[in-house]
Amino acid sequence: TQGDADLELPEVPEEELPEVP
Amino acid sequence: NNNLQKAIDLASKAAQEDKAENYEEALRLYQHAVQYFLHVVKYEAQGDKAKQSIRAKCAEYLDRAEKLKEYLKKKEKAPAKPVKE
Repeated sequence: TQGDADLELPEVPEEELPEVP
Repeated sequence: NNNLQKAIDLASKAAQEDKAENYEEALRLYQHAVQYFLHVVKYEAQGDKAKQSIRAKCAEYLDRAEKLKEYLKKKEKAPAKPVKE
């Protein structure tokens, strides 16, 4: 059915954020 | 669907800025993208499967946005790095 197709949604990057000293 | 496409564009730009370590811009774009996605889910006809995917992804974007917010807050508070002589 229309609208039930798999959506291609952008992925969130898996990189960790840098440490703040 | 225009708004859905706009939301996807914003999220994809957010991920790009995130990878490029432009965290402030990434945060802004994630929040903006989520607003668009939620609007699409709420007001524009989508299949249940699509709605579920959008909601799940929004949770991921918000989670990442929260991490970025924390990071930016810490960075702002942290004193400048001492310079070694």
